[in-house]
Amino acid sequence: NPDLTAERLTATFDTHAMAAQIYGGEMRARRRREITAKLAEIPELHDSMPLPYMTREEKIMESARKLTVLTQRMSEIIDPTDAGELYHLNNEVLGIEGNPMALHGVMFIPALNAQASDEQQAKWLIRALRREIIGTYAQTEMGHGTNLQNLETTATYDIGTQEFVLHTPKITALKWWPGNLGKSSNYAVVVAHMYIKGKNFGPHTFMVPLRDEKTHKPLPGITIGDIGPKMAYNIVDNGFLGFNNYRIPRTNLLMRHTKVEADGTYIKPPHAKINYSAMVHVRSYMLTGQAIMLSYALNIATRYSAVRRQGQIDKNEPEVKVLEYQTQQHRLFPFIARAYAFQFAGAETVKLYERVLKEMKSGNVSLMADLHALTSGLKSVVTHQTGEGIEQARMACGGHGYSMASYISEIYGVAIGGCTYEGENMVMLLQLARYLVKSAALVKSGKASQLGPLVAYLGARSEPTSLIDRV
Amino acid sequence: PNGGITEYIKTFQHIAKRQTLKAANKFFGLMENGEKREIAWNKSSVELNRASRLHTRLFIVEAFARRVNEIGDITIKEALSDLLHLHVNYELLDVATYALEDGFMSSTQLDYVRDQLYFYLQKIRPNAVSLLDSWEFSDRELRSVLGRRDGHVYENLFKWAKESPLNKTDVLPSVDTYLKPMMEK
Repeated sequence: NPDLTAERLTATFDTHAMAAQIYGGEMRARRRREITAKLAEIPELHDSMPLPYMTREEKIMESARKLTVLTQRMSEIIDPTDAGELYHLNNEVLGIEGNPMALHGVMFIPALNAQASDEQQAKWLIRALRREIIGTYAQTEMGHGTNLQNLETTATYDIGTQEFVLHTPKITALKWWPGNLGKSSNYAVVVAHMYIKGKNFGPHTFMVPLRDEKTHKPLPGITIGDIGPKMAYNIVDNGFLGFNNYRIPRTNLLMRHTKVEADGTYIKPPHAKINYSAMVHVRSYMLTGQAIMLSYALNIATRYSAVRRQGQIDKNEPEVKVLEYQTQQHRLFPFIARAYAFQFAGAETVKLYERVLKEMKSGNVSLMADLHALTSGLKSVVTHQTGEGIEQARMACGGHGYSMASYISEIYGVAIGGCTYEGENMVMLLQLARYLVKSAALVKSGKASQLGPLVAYLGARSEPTSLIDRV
Repeated sequence: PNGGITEYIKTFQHIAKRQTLKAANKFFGLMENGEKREIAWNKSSVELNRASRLHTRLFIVEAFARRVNEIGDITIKEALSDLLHLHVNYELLDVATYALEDGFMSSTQLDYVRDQLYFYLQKIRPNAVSLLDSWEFSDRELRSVLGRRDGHVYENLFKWAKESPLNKTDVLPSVDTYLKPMMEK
């Protein structure tokens, strides 16, 4: 299309060099291109028809088909131990609508990584990485969402048999929403309030077998299924899960930080927020994921705005590209800037998370609270603004944006799921507010020197007026 | 290329700080006046959330600026500096009330911010498509007829429509079963 070619000729920079900035280095950007080129040659990994024309069951079947091909051929396309390459491969092949193992990679394996002891990792993590078992992370409940303190699922320790008895006493206690819980997973890391000798030790994580490994049928004492269609993300079988006095061995409590001895002795974790690590992990990576979805929509809208001609700015001139209108630029360009800002802020946060994880493994959890507060705020602001940006992109495409041919409504639906999963945005903002109020109290009491680096500005002296346009 | 960004960051810091201290004071004040902690928290929560948003937006601006400062390649740095300038002006306009209400910024300065925003919209215009091409999404990944890299939108929209399952037959069963009998009555 000559209009798009003309746009590409006016650029002042090399897009490969810019890609290196976006993806954290020239090597990473080049690998993405190589993976894309390799995939172009493997038709079994392409959509067999446009996804919007498929039913939910057809999409799940299509996705499972591609997953099996990927499992066989993955190592010839990517380095499977490289999370960045795996993420790109998934986006290209499986897309954003999810897949039967979506949570296996982003929640189950990281939870085992962070919370299982070395012996437990040897037992389960290896099998998970080999895809011999499929797992998910089940915390959220129907009646309480992700509010940890009010979860109703209990895990009561039976000293006589050295087992934990998992139970969901009411409908509201059902695990509700966890991705891939409904039909695909046969294991889950389950969060439940742990009781020993009548005392509640609070929420803890347990490795729980859900389905028979041979038949994939639910195990006795387990009620499990899909929660039905959602606004988007419908390839994921978000599920419900109930326990009827379901017994698991004591050693299925994830014991990297917490331990329960055979006699019921409880050894507490070094830090109360240690069990948040799986959520902090997802929130850290969510930012770059949101940046990518925002960029999807902006790519579509901006390219289309360079192709679409409508109306005249000067009556004596021919119809112009709609991208020439200042209103269209004002609609799209600030969100292009935000997409880059989210990507860069996300990359910084992921680095911080990796540092915290490393320090946690050696017992230092001091940065966890800071990171938890920061990622809570970032997750809320970024998902909200990403939703706004995708909606602007859709409207920038006029009527065609409303067609599934644009795919923008699916991108929107998937992206704004992030406003509620991993903690509802308002709750997350208040989480950060708690940290800010504590910091404000330090300032008020003259202890500004104790402020963390992220809030040091709260105690700093500022100029009486802004110097914007005065310097 | 980042001249002036520091003053923007200081302005974001000022408004985030002011809102945090204001919201915290409201919360502490309610408690000093006898409200229970939980009630005081609930009554301050909208203001507290505003503080959280401003703090987060400040972090995003700072992270963006930090990254741009690290870049060595001149052409990339300039293109991203333009985006950064657009970002700080757009963000500041969005939260300008906080900077205006205590006189930290004047309406004249706000007009300058607006002018800067329009300046950078125009400056970015020639790079717009390439700034997005740089994300290097294949058509397979984008799954969008409208966003095709080759820009051949209209012919492919028509092709896409023809693939609709409704177009497999000329007459739908719903017409034969319900609409036709209704029209024949």
